[in-house]
Amino acid sequence: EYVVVKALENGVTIIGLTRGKDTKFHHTEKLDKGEVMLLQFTEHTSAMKIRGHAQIYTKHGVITSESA
Amino acid sequence: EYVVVKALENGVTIIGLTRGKDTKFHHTEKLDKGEVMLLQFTEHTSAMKIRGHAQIYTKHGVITSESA
Amino acid sequence: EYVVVKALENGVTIIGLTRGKDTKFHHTEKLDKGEVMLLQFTEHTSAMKIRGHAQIYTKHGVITSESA
Amino acid sequence: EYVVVKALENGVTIIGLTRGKDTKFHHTEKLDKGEVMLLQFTEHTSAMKIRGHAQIYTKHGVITSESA
Amino acid sequence: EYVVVKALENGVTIIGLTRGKDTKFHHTEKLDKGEVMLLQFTEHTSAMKIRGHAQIYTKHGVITSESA
Amino acid sequence: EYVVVKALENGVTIIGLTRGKDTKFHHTEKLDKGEVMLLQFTEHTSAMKIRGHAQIYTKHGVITSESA
Amino acid sequence: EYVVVKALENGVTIIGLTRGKDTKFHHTEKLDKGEVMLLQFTEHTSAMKIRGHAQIYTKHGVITSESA
Amino acid sequence: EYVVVKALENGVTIIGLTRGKDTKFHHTEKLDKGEVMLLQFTEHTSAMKIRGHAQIYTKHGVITSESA
Amino acid sequence: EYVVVKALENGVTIIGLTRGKDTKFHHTEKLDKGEVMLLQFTEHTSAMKIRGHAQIYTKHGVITSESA
Amino acid sequence: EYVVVKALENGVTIIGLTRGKDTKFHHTEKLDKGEVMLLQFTEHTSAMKIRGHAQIYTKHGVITSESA
Amino acid sequence: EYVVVKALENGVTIIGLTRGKDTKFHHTEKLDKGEVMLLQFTEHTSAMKIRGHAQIYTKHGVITSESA
Ligand SMILES: N[C@@H](Cc1c[nH]c2ccccc12)C(=O)O
Ligand SMILES: N[C@@H](Cc1c[nH]c2ccccc12)C(=O)O
Ligand SMILES: N[C@@H](Cc1c[nH]c2ccccc12)C(=O)O
Ligand SMILES: N[C@@H](Cc1c[nH]c2ccccc12)C(=O)O
Ligand SMILES: N[C@@H](Cc1c[nH]c2ccccc12)C(=O)O
Ligand SMILES: N[C@@H](Cc1c[nH]c2ccccc12)C(=O)O
Ligand SMILES: N[C@@H](Cc1c[nH]c2ccccc12)C(=O)O
Ligand SMILES: N[C@@H](Cc1c[nH]c2ccccc12)C(=O)O
Ligand SMILES: N[C@@H](Cc1c[nH]c2ccccc12)C(=O)O
Ligand SMILES: N[C@@H](Cc1c[nH]c2ccccc12)C(=O)O
Ligand SMILES: N[C@@H](Cc1c[nH]c2ccccc12)C(=O)O
Repeated sequence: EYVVVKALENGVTIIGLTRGKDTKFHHTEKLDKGEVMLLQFTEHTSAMKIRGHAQIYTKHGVITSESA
Repeated sequence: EYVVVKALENGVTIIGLTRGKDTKFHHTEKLDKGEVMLLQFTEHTSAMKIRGHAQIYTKHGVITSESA
Repeated sequence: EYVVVKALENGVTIIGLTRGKDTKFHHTEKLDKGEVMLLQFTEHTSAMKIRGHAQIYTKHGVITSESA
Repeated sequence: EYVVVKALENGVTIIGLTRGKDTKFHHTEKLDKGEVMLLQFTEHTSAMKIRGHAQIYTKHGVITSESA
Repeated sequence: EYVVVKALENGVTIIGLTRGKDTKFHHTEKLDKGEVMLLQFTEHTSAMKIRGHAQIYTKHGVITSESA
Repeated sequence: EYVVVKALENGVTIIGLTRGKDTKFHHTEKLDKGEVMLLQFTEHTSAMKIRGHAQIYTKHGVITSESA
Repeated sequence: EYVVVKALENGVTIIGLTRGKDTKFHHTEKLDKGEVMLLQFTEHTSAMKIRGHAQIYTKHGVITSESA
Repeated sequence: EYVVVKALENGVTIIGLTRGKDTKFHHTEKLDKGEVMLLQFTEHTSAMKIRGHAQIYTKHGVITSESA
Repeated sequence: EYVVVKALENGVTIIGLTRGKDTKFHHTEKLDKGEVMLLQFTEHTSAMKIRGHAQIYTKHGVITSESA
Repeated sequence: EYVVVKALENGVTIIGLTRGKDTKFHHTEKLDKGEVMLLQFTEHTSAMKIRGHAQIYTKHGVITSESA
Repeated sequence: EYVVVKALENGVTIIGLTRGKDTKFHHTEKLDKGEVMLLQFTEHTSAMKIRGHAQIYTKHGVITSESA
């Protein structure tokens, strides 16, 4: 299972949250406008949080996150 | 299996409920308007509760939660 | 396997029934109007009962429970 | 594998029959009108019997049971 | 794998035949008109026989058994 | 894997042939007109032979056997 | 995996060929007109040969064998 | 995985090639016009060669081999 | 996984390349015009090369190789 | 699971991020215009980052990354 | 999982990149115009690079690489 994120502005952040009893931020990846990232769910990542204006391609369709 | 939640207002909360004999809240994640979260069912999370105005993308379609 | 329940009124209840030889209520979750819940079948839950006015999204389609 | 039963009248009963050499009734769940139940086949339940007026959502379509 | 049988008259019988070298009747379930039954193939049941007027919902479609 | 046979006349026979090095008839089931049978391939049955006028519902479609 | 053969004339033969280093005929089944046979590939049968006028229902469609 | 070959002329040959480091012919089956053969890939057969005029039904469609 | 090759001219060659650290030609099969070959990927073959005018039926569609 | 990247300009970079507790860049592959790369998610790569103008073919559709 | 490459000009190269911590070129295969190659992802190959004018048939569709 992987998802694809395309940044539509600078400063989009993708946060990986830890799998397990605790839920913490274990990694934040910054994207510049136009960059694309492909990300799997893994043994260490069971949730992701996306901030900023981006297109997120998932098995449930394409979802657009908005900047605050 | 993962679901996607897009907050349509500030203060949307996603609650993870524990897997096992007991059912408790083990984590609450707050989302600001426009933020998107991708969440798996896991060894520790067998149910989720969503409060506030948000779009929830699932294998059964897109469901909108409303704020009280 | 998970199902999604959206409460259409206050006081909707989702009851988890135990897996195994005995069938008992092991957990009841109350939902306020507009709240959405995602629930898996698990090692401890092999049946669910829903009371009150709600939409239930399942692999067999969307089913509406009515309040008494 | 789970099925969904929606009671269309009071007093609908769902009976679980035992898996194994013997076939006995191990549990009867009563539903009031409008209540919905989701039920798996399990290690202890290999057949179900539904009495009363109800809609039964299965992988083979929606089947309506009638009261006597 | 399960099938669904809806009795269209009283006295419909569903017979379970034993899995294994021998083929015998191990259980007979009687249905009244309008009753619905859901039945799995199991470790003990590798064939079923249906007598009387009923609708049988299977992965190959809906088949109607007729009474003699 | 199961198939469904509906007898269109009295005296339809379904023969189970043994799995393994040898191929013998291990069981013959007689059906009266209108009776329906559901039959799995099993550890002991790797082929079936149908005689008489019947409808046979399989994953390859519905096939009609004719009486001699 | 099973295939279905319907004899369109008397004397149709279905031959099972052995699985393994050697390829030999291990069983020949004769069908009369109108008879239907359902046959699996098995631990002992990795090829089949059909002679005479018959319809053969397979996952690749329906194929008609002709008599010489 | 099996394929189906229908001979459109006499003398069609189906050759089984050995699985493993070496690639040799381990079996040749001759078909007369109208005969049909069903053949699996097996522990001993990882390639097949067909000579003569025949129809070959595969998961990629129906392919016709021509005689020289 | 298998592919099908139909030679459209004499002298078509199908080359099997070795699986593993090294990549070498382990077998070359020559086809005459009209001959058809079915070939699996195997423990020893992880790539194939086709020279000459042929039709190659794969899960990605039908591809025609041309002679030099 | 693999994705395909086609460079639409010189200097497109594909970065592999490490699987595990830490998230680091373990490999960067540069592509010239017109070159195509096929890349799997692996035991060592659980995320990829693409910079520059390229087409990325994924199971969620074709996504175009833009150069800054 | 395999892909198919058809060379549209002489001198097309297909490069296999090593699976594991390091990413190196372990094999380069040269194709002449019209030749077709079928290539799996393997224990030793987790990425491929294609240079020159060729058609690449993948599960995500047909992609054309261009020569520099
Ligand atoms: N640590 C949590 C992270 C998580 C996944 N899905 C969730 C849903 C709700 C809240 C937290 C989560 C877990 O692995 O289970
Ligand atoms: N602790 C429960 C949580 C749960 C999952 N699905 C449910 C349905 C109803 C009530 C509770 C639940 C369990 O793992 O089983
Ligand atoms: N304890 C029962 C609960 C149950 C599941 N499906 C049912 C159907 C009918 C009656 C009870 C049940 C079991 O695990 O089997
Ligand atoms: N005890 C039986 C119950 C059953 C399942 N499917 C059936 C079909 C017919 C009769 C009985 C049954 C069994 O597990 O096998
Ligand atoms: N005892 C038999 C019952 C059976 C299943 N499928 C059949 C087909 C034909 C005759 C008998 C059967 C068996 O398990 O194999
Ligand atoms: N005893 C044979 C029965 C059989 C199955 N499929 C066949 C096809 C042809 C002839 C015999 C058979 C076997 O198990 O293999
Ligand atoms: N004994 C052979 C039978 C066979 C199966 N498929 C074939 C294709 C060609 C020739 C022989 C065969 C085997 O098991 O492999
Ligand atoms: N002995 C070879 C046969 C073979 C299968 N597929 C091939 C493709 C090309 C050449 C030979 C083959 C093997 O098992 O691998
Ligand atoms: N020996 C190589 C052959 C190969 C398969 N796919 C490839 C792609 C490119 C180059 C070589 C290959 C391997 O098994 O991995
Ligand atoms: N090291 C991380 C890389 C990663 C994968 N998916 C992610 C999503 C968000 C942030 C980091 C990641 C992991 O294997 O889990
Ligand atoms: N050695 C790397 C090769 C690789 C596969 N996919 C990648 C994506 C990006 C960068 C490198 C790679 C690995 O097996 O993981």
